[in-house]
Amino acid sequence: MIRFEEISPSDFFYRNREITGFENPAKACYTIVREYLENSLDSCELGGFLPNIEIYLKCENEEEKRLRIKVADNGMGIPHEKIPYAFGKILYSSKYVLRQHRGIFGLGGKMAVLYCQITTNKPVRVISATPGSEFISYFELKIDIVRNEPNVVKRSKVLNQDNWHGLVLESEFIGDYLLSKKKIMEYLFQTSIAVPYARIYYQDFEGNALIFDRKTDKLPPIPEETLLHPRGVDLEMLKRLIKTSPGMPLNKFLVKRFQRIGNKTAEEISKLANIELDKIVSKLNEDEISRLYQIMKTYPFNKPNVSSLSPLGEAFAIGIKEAFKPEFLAYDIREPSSYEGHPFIVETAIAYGGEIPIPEQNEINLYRFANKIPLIYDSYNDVSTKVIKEINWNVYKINIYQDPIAFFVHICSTKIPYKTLGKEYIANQPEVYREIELSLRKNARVVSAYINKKRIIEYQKIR
Amino acid sequence: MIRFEEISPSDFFYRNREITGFENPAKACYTIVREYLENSLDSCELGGFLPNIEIYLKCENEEEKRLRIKVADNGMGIPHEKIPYAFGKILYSSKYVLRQHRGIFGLGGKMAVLYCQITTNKPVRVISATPGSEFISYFELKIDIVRNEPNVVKRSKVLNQDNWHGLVLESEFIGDYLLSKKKIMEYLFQTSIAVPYARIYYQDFEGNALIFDRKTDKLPPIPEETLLHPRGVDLEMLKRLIKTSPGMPLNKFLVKRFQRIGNKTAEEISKLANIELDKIVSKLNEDEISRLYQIMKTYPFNKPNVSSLSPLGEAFAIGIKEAFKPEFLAYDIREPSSYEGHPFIVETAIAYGGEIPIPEQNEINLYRFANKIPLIYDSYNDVSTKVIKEINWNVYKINIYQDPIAFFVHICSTKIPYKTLGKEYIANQPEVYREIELSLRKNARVVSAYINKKRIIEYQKIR
Ligand SMILES: Nc1ncnc2c1ncn2[C@@H]1O[C@H](COP(=O)(O)OP(=O)(O)OP(=O)(O)O)[C@@H](O)[C@H]1O
Ligand SMILES: Nc1ncnc2c1ncn2[C@@H]1O[C@H](COP(=O)(O)OP(=O)(O)OP(=O)(O)O)[C@@H](O)[C@H]1O
Ligand SMILES: [Mg+2]
Ligand SMILES: [Mg+2]
Repeated sequence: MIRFEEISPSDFFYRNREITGFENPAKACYTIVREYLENSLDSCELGGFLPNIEIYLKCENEEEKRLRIKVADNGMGIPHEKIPYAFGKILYSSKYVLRQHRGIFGLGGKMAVLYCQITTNKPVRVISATPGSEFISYFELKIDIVRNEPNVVKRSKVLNQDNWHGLVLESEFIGDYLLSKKKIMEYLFQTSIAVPYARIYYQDFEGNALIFDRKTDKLPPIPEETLLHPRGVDLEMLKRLIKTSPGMPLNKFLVKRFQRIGNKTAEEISKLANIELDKIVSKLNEDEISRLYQIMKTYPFNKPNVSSLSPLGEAFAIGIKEAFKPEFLAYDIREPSSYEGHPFIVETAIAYGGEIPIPEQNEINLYRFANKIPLIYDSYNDVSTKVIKEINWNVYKINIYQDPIAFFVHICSTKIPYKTLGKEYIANQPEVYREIELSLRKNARVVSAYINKKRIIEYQKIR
Repeated sequence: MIRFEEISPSDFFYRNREITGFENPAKACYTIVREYLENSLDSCELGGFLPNIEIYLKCENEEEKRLRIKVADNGMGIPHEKIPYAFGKILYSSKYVLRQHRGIFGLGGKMAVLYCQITTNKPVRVISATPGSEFISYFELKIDIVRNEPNVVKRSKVLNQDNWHGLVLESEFIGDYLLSKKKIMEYLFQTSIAVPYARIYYQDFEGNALIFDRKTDKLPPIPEETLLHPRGVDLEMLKRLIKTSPGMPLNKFLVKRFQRIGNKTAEEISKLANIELDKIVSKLNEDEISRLYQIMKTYPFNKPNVSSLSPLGEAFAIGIKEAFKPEFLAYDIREPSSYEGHPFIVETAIAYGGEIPIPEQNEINLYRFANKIPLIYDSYNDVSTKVIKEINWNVYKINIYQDPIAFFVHICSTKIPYKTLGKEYIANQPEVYREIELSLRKNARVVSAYINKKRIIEYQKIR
């Protein structure tokens, strides 16, 4: 019998949780650590606090593989009345704005809560205080998965005597730590390269304790919310901006709703689209909107401003040198670019020799980062892997499978074009592909010159 | 400034459409063909009609890469008042039931509509009639992406003079046919192996016309909706079933809400969980529910019934032989198994020699199918690839990279554990992994025996 139904977003992601990084108990363990840590780092950075984060993993029942995780940070916390929704309503987030963060979907923390509750029947415990708050919030939460609403099991407030701010999260779940441990530690190690200003303490139930101490006290400038870059903005976004600009004439609309459009540029666009500068945008017909869209696809706007972004910069090269002690390192940071209105910056590095190993059979030494998150899984289909495999390395006299060479790619953007909801790898987005290729080629020329000069010197020595 | 927001599912998938198979104009073209054809095949099969499907791809504007697709089928169509929601409301579907179909998410058709409208501003055209309907429905539709509601641009009814039934869909979008053509044709070719009872006609704007004619008039039995298999059912599902069983005592609940539980099994479960057989399930406390859940994780229930599934069966081996003309073919179909309550069947084949090519550099000849859908992208991370790479093929004296050998895997289930919303590949789900491995090993022994016998004979000839 044909029965049509509508389901809620939480029901959808519950039914299809393999899509969100919870495909088996080992991956679930990794994903929970990742989602909680990334939330903590976002909160500290956006609040302007040098991150101090502690992660504890305990084993409640070995035979059942029942684990308990506790993550504590000194970030901005969450306002009391928002806490149930932040952890109990899927597609609810403070990161749906045009600015660089690790969070993007409004899903991660909630999937962790959901997975915990469906494997152990336990609520998650949230303890939080916002900076300057007189009280500390305490919640025990579940999700009503059918209705996508929080289910508050317990809530209370306690006096905040030590002026603490931040968030502590505790939850129990069925996970396979044995199979995920190596990847979790790799993730933490690479995180410390990307956030040298953070102090991260990790302790598991096997007696391991990892301390990644701060290497610098300098917090990068906090990214600011920005406007869309006009190049490549799609019709939906254009129409939404028109709808939220009642009574605005075209020139004011272009200047106020997009970055990098001044009065002169607005004039040129108006001429090219054959629309009066003072025409009220909510009165534009479908034809005129389409013409505007077509012009904005190809008009040579200036590069985006970067106040919404936070590249790794020098810290990337420093972190790589410290971690891998290469004989030689080439680092490059691209000018800002954009795709579909989203500003992004690509930075890459190629490291040679020193402690860089020869790659494993048929593999490449590739380290990928997106908005400072290390991507540890599924590199094969990542756009960076595609770029590297489609470059002809003979030109540079480099053998990427047999030389002690490692590639590092960081992409930062107001929207990372992930291919998966578990943030495993990045989609083959044409503008991003191009920027990675140009940056890697630039580094390749430099590394190639060094390697070949070295080979000439050694050859002369032999002679 | 920290601004919390909730967004609708359509807004979420619009913002993150790389996640749904729309990561660039070439992939978008492929995904649209795939989503429409899969909807048509589902409709024909579930309606009991031998599928006759036509796909036309035209080029409206070469420079803009604006394409128009038209797909026509003789399936069940959609009831008039449901059409706007079927194509205009994300997470709305007739396939949220426990039965095998290609559709599973309630997303595919809508993402196509969404993508068309944001790239060309055009609505999609839907023409449909249900079997026996006196009229034909005509709609032009868009999606209100912010609110996740259909936006009906035009609607009308016409007299159904020829007693037609089915659906015709027409939509315009920006796509790169050049870069996706090869994959589209591969997809159609492999589809014809999986559905030998379907007639598919495909015509593009470059003068290509592919006709995949019916090889059999025998439609497989229509899958029937079933109950969850009790093994591995998670807490959320258990609680939902309890909630929808008011006033039911435990024994009746177990027998009526799950397949493969008779009175005797219900009695044993009640003893193991230490809960009275006549206890009303809505009165169970959290402890009792947890005990029930724990028992159902490990109790040795009988294998699932297969009325909800439709494996390829003999047709798989026949199709492979016809398409690849191998020298030798081993085919195996596993007993039904289940994961998280979902019945599934794995069938595999290994083909050797004949027209099977030696694989490309570092690749394996692997053909993957899920619920009769050929999976063409991203095989590297697919569970089948993992299984094949983790088997030690020396034991079978087979070199999977250098012998003319090809692997075929079909998984059918009430829920395919896809890793991505574009249905590119299947997640590493432990029970599924195990079934694929056992099936491939069985075929490997047979193929190995054949190859080695052949080598002995050739060796003796040389001597
Ligand atoms: N440790 C934390 N400190 C402060 N706020 C937090 C913390 N963890 C979560 N939040 C808040 O809860 C919201 C929801 O978090 P969640 O992880 O579900 O989604 P997200 O981080 O916005 O996106 P993503 O799904 O990509 O992670 C966040 O946007 C943030 O506002
Ligand atoms: N050609 C068709 N004939 C009959 N019904 C159709 C057709 N195409 C779509 N439908 C109906 O519209 C619904 C929505 O289709 P849509 O592709 O969006 O989701 P789905 O097929 O249910 O799941 P998935 O996202 O996995 O494809 C289907 O469930 C089906 O009921
Ligand atoms: Mg998050
Ligand atoms: Mg569909």
